[in-house]
Amino acid sequence: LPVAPEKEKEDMQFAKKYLENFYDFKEEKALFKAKDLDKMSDKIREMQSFFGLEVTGELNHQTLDMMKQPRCGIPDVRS
Amino acid sequence: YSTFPRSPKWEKEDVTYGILNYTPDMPQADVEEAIARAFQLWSSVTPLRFIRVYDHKADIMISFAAGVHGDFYPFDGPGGTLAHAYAPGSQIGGDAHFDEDENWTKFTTSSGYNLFLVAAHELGHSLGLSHSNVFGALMYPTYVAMDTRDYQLHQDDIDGIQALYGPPRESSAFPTKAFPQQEPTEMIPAGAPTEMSPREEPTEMTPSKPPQRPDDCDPHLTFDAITTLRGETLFFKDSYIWRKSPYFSEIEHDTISSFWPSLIAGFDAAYEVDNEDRVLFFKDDQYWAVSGYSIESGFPKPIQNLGFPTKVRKIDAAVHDQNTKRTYFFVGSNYWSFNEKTKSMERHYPRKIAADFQGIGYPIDAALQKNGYFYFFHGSNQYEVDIKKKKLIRIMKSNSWFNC
Repeated sequence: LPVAPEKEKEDMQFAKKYLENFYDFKEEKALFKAKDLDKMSDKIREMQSFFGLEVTGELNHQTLDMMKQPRCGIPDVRS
Repeated sequence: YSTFPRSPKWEKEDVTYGILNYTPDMPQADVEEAIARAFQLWSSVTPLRFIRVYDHKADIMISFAAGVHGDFYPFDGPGGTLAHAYAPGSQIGGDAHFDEDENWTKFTTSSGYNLFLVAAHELGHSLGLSHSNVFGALMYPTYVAMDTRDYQLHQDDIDGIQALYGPPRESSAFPTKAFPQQEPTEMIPAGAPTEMSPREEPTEMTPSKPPQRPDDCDPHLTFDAITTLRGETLFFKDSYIWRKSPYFSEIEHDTISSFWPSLIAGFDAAYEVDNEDRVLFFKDDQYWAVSGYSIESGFPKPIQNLGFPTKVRKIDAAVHDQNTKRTYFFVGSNYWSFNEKTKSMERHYPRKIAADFQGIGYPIDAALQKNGYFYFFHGSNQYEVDIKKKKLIRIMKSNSWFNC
C-alpha cells in the first residue's frame, strides 16, 4: 500500500537514528541532499548485509522491520 | 563472532561482579538467579570464575536504570534498546545496564523480556565479545524469545569467547565442541576407543564431560541428598537437580551451578529449617548455609561446629522435623539429634538407626520430611515413616516423586 508522506518521513528519521546508533552513520550537512542519501544508502546496505537481508540499500519493509526489533544498545559495527 | 577493537579482555580468571540495584518486575532472588545462571554459561566454557561481591568495586557492576542514567547512552523507554554493556576495563568497563522501562521476566513470556537471556548477551560484551551476525548465536544483536530452561551457548559464541580466554581448565587440550543444540550429546570417556557416528566430526580426542543426568524414571536412580526449599522439593545427584514444585506438574531439571555457581556438585546431605528460611548443604566435613537462595557469607564451616565428634568426617543424610524443631543426622548405622532452637547436639546420642527406625535400610543416602512423614532413601528404595510413631508405613521406589 502507498505510505503516507508523514509516515515515510517518520520512518526515515527512525532509520537515520538507528544507523547513527548502531552503524556509525554520521549525517553531514552536505550541500547536496543526494550525497547525504548516498551515504545513508551505504549504511543501509551494511546493515542489510549484517542481518542477512537482501542488500538493496533501500529502506524497504523488511529492513525497517528488522530495525524495529528490540535489541542490545551496543553498535553492530564501529569505526 | 567479533570482539571489540583491540580485543580488550580481563587479564585474570577470577572476575568479580556486583548487583547495584534490582528491578521491581521480579523477586530479588529471581534476579540473582538469572544473573548467576548467565555467568555460569560463560564460566562453563572458559577458565573464568565469577565471584559475587557486595561492595561497589566489582569488575562487573550490574544495574537497572531508565532514560538518562549517567553514561552517554540514555535508554529509550519500552522496546527498542533493552540493555547495553561495556567492554572489559577499569571504572565503567565491564558494567552492564538494563533498561528499567522494559518488563523483565524470569521465564520467556510474550509480554516481557527474559532477564537471563538478555543478561547472558550483555555479559558476553562485559567479557569482550561484540555482536555476531550468526542468527541463533547469543551475541546476535536482536532479542529472540525462546525457552531457556535447557539453554546452551551456540558454537559461534563458544568459539568467540574461547578465542579470548581459551577453554575451561579441566577439559582436554582441545576446545570444547558443542553439538548442534537439538542433538543429544554422546558421552565418550576421554581416551576410550571412539566409534565415529555419522554425526561426529573427526577429533583426536573428545573431551570428557560430567556424567549425563539419569532419566527421571530410571529404576536404579538414587540420590545424594534431598531437601525442601520454599515449598519446592529438590533432589540432588552429582551436579544435577530434579526440582518438584507445587506450581507446575512436570519435573524441572537444573544444575547446582545454575543456582549456586560457587557450590561444588555431589552433596552428601541437605535439609531446610523452614521457619528460618534456611537450607544447609553438607559435603565431606564441611557445610554451607543458604538463606532464601543466597549463600551466607562465612561458609563453608566444619561440621564439628555442629557438635559432631572429630572422627565423623562426613554425614550420609539429614532431615528436619518442623514440629519438634529437631534435625536428625544419619551417619552409617548411627544417628544424632540436633536441637535447632538451642543450636546444639542433644545428649545421649548417637543412637542406633535400627533401634528407632525399624525396617529401613542404611546407610541412608538422603532423607526428606513432607506431609507429616519422613522419607528415607537407601539405594533405589524409599521408606515412608510416620514421624510421631517412627513406624514404617511402606516402601516405594526412590523416584516415586517423578510421576513415573
